[in-house]
Amino acid sequence: RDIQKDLQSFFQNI
Amino acid sequence: MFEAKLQQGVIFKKIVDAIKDLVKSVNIDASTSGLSMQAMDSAHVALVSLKLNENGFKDYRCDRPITLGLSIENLSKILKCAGNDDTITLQTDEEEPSSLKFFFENQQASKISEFSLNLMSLDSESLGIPDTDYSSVIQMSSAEFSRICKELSSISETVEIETSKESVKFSVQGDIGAGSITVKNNQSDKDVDRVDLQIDQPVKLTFALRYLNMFNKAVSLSSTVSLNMSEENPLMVEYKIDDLGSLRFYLAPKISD
Repeated sequence: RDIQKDLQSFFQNI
Repeated sequence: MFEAKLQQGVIFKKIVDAIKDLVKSVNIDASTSGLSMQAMDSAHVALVSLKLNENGFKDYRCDRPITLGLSIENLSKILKCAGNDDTITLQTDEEEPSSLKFFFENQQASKISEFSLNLMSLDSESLGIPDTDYSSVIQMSSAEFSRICKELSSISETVEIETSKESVKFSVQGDIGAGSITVKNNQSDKDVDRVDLQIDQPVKLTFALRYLNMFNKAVSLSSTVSLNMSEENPLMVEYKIDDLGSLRFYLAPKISD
C-alpha cells in the first residue's frame, strides 16, 4: 500500500 | 499605487484556469520585482507557486509591497468577461486595498470593461521551498506528458516514475492489470517528440495521478514541461511562461509502507 506524504514533511512552514 | 498591465491578458486567464481546481483562494504578493503567489491544496499534498516578473508586463508600477487576497472562483467569474485578445490591467490606489480593479481592453481600444473584485484577508500559510539541485530533470512536450498521465490514470491512481541515463519509465499497477510507458532521450527537432533527460542520479518515485492531471491543466501555458525529481523529495513540475515567469507545481510523493 502506498501512503501519501504531505508537503510539510519536506518543506518548513515560514 | 499598484498597476500591472498585461498585453496578452489571455495568459492571466490561462493561469487562473490552470489552478482553479487545485486551490480555492490565494494571496498574490505584489512588489517592485513583480507578482508572486504560493498556495497549497486543502490536503497540503500539492503546492502551486507562480512568479511573474515586472519586466514581462506592458506597464508595471508597485510603490510599496501589497498582498491581494483573492477567491479563485470569483476571480474566474470576472476573467470570463475578458476576451482572449484583451489586455488586462490590475490596479489599486489603496495601501491596504479592500478591492482590486480590473480593466479589459480590446485591441482597438473600442471596448473597455472595468470590474472591481472584493478582496479577502487570508492568513498566509507559506512554506519555505529550498532551491533544490534536482538529480533527475526531464524536459518534454507538455501535451505528451499530459497524455501519458491521462492514459495511465485509467489503470491506476498511482504512477511510479523511474529515471535512468537514457530513459524515463512511467509504470502503473491496478485491479485490471499493469502497464508502463518508457520514453527515451530524443533530440528530435519536432517539439512534441523532443525529450531531454538530465540524469545525475536515477530516481524512482511514486505519485498520485489525480494531482498530475490537475497540474496538466497548465498545458496551454507552455508547449514544454519539466519534471524535476530527487529521491525523498516532492516532484516539481514547471511550466515556463515566455518572457513573463513560471508556474510551478510541487507534489509530495507516496511511499510504500
